Amino acid sequence: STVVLVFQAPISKSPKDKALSPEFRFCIRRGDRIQMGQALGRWRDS
Amino acid sequence: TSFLQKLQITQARASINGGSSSSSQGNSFLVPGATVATIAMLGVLHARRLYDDKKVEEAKEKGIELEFQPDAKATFLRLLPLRSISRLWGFLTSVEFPLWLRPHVYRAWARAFHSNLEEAAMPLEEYASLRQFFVRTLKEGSRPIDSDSCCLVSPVDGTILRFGELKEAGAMIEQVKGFSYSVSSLLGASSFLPMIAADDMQEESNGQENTQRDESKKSWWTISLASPKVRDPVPTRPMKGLFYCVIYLKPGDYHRVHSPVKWNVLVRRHFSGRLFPLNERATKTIRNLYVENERVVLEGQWQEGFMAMAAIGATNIGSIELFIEPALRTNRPRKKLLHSEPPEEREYEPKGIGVMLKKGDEVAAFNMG
Repeated sequence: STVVLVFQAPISKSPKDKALSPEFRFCIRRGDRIQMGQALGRWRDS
Repeated sequence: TSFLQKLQITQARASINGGSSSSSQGNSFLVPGATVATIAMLGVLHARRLYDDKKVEEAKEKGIELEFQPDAKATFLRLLPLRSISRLWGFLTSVEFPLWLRPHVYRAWARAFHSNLEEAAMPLEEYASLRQFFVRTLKEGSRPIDSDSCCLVSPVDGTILRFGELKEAGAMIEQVKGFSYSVSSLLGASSFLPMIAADDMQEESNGQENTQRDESKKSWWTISLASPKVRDPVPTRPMKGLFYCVIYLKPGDYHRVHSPVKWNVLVRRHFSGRLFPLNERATKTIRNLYVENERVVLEGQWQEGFMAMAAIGATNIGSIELFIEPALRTNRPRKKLLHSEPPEEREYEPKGIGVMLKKGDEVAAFNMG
């Protein structure tokens, strides 16, 4: 069985200063084992 | 082969020597001989499969992508009554075991599929059947939910197959190298997927960055000869900031689905498709695997916009139980021969609010058969 998630997430409005942007970023890699409740991705609170 | 040759020689000698007793001795060798040959053949097939898997792992480590290679096995699978096989599997796994046998069966299952029995919420004796054991709940605290308010959590235990941002026209997700499927086919044509006309996208991007417009290679006559499916009068692209993640659950994994964020589920769609296996081998040989298989799609809104979750069934795990809609039945006997029926859709009440779910709430479970 497989689960597919499709979602909108915050994106950077300015291409400059990416480190401070509220952009959503995945914190996983392909082939990683993940458990329910672990973070798939994060963003900064704007 | 040498064993069978020896067996034939023994039988020939027996027939030359004559006598009913020696003939019956020859026949008595046939059954164990056939069994040994079958076991040997299965052993060879298993060894070959292990060898192939090892090669795939090595290729992955080197960064080599798997390519789509349709083969005879995929064609053969299309001919099999997989739904009936799945339902039969469900029936067999529902058979209750005697109390003394239960721990042995479940430990063997856990050993074969690497499950952690320490996490099971109940003692093993309390799961009457393999089907019950398979959808077991976990002890409290086994799966802590990430408390960061700016994170999206995994809805299941599993392996990350694909993830990324949907940027290309048509919002395509790659199944394997050389073959992709569209998100709107996965979620349904009536999906609220945030797409905009490709021209609008062009206007939008003009102010931010210079992008090269893709030249369409299709001429007027190739379009006119193509099937109606290919003809799309308004080419669309996903809006910026639309992401996806594909997670595969192995047979030994915890098979309950939870909410990845706080969101409102507005619509449920049930696609009564096929039930192909969903393992790695199948993904690289069966075209449109995720789009053809039976699935339940939940769609709604969260604080950042669109959210959809598709739970896709397989041959062994064919039915999806929805806790927010217990009346929903999946993996039902098929009445029609066609596999391309429109999905059955339900809009949750109250309109515009639907069912509210918190991060980590239990939403669904995959059942055996």
